[in-house]
Amino acid sequence: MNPDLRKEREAATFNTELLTHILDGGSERTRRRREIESLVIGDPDFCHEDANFLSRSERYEAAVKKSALMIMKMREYGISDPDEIYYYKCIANGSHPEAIGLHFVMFLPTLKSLCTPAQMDKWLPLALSFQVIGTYAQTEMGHGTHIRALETTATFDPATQEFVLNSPTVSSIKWWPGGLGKTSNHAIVLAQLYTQGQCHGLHAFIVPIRAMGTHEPLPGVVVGDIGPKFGFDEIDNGFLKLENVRIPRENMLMKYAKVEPDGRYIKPPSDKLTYGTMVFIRSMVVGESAKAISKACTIAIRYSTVRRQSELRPGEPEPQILDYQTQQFKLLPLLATAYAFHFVGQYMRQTYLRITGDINLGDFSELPELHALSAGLKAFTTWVASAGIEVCRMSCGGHGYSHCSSLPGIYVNFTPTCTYEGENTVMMLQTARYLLKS
Amino acid sequence: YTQASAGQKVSGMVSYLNEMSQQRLQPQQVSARSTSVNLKDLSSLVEAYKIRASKLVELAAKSLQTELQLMKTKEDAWNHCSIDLVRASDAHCHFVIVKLFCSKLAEVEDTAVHSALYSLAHLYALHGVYQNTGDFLQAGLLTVPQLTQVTQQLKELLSQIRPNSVALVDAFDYRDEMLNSVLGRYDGNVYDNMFEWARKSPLNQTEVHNSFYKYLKPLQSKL
Repeated sequence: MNPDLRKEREAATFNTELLTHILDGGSERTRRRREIESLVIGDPDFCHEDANFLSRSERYEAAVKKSALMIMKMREYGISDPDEIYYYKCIANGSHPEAIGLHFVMFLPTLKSLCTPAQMDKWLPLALSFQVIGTYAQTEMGHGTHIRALETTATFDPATQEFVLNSPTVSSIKWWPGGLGKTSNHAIVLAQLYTQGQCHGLHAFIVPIRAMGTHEPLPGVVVGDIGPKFGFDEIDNGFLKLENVRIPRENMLMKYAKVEPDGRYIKPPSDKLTYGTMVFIRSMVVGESAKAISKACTIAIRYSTVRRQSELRPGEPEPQILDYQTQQFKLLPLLATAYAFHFVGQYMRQTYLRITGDINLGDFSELPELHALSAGLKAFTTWVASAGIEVCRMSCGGHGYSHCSSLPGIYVNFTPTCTYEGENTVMMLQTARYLLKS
Repeated sequence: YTQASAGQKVSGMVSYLNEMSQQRLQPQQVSARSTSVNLKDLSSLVEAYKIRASKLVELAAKSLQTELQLMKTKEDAWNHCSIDLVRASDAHCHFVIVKLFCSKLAEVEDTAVHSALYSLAHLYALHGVYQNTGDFLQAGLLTVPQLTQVTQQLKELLSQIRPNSVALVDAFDYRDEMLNSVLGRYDGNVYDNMFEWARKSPLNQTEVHNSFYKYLKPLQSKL
């Protein structure tokens, strides 16, 4: 143990373990989290080459391998509680995204929230056994947060009882959704619904994109990877062009909105329900902001106590850089921010679960507040955390620039949260709309 | 804002807007109002964030009304005051975060942990005031002479938190395998491990890289 770090720990005025329990939500949860983490740390299958030294293709392959391993291992250990799955994945993935992450965080939740019981019976077993590997294809090359402008169409054909899906323009090609390029064989596609000659706005459809078994793209489906990005080297963000792709009527997710066999359209109780998965992600991103900034702070603060530099008083040994007021001013407000975001993340998660519980019972009264709060807090926390990680990186001097610090990786894999699931300025304006209406 | 200013009760995280309309309905003597924030008192800071949010929401609403009177369409008016609108949302979110952090303190029973978290919450709230002094001055929550006190108080909190900073990050309980950071190692043995990490670089697989034979050597022979 580095003597400076040991001294710091000995001088603390409180019991660290007690604070960890508060952050975890109780001592039992801390115990269980550590137990699950040990399963991964002690597992030789998860010892692998440092991803920093691999090419993008190698990183993608390693991530797919890890995802497959994780699924197998969790089944083996009987880990099925969502919190426990999260613990397992956090330690296995570190600060890297998961190759088939969207299957878990968007595809499955969308099925659960928008399927009828009959659809659930059909799709859930397939998705849970990974016969169906899914993603969520919403964003288009020319359209992002303003989803009403999406151009992809799903036109109902009563003669065949099918929807015909099309990407009518280049700008309508689905672009970016994770796992779309190479990994997934199904996608939940958000498309403008046309029936009886009328457009009824955006609705969600399950679209097979690759053959189950051979994994070859299906006829009418043009699909592939969109190339390297700022980070996210483990993920095959993809493009998807649909050319007269026919899917059965049952592939429209019909828990709320419906299209009858004769083509009649039945409206949902709230048009916001189609975007429920985005609200879920936004709510969870608040906690992820806390995670990213707390990791960056852990690295920068530990290093700032180990690193000695320059002179405070002439002739004396180099002080720990955390003893410089400027260093404290950079890092300690961020440390406070990490704690603030952690508690707000817990609140947002509980609020999401409470309000969606009410929605499932038919009470939609708090849906607007959930929308506004999740949008605003997602924007606020991701902006602050992104900027904060960069401050942490620069407070580590030149070594912060090295991938060995992990700070560049944390930054590039976190900063997309400012643009995905709703660009932040647009999110703030949505919150403003609610504030003015309220 | 629209509902609250019409006297209707709003609930949830925006309920502070109710107070805005109450204040308007029950005018107080200026001398009786002490809105200036007590920088050493966390609950006073929470109150200040609430009033700041309320004022900025009101300001954005008035800005929108002004734009609408200029015969613009609703959409154009919205665009012309979107900077104010984002600022109002930002202040609202900031208030929510400060408020939730402070409410959390009430659940912490251990005195030492409470004290450490209280200092952090205080620092978080005060740092936000420091970064947004314009808003707090504009809302009449802060006076110009208090600006020096904000910095002074911030410095005191930094000194207070400094001895606990490693323990506070240790409490996040990130295993080395999760952080995957040489700089952030729990044992602090940074430099030995950084050297070991560097040696794994693929460029070090051979003592002389192939590019030397392919490009540099021919170049040297030609010049």
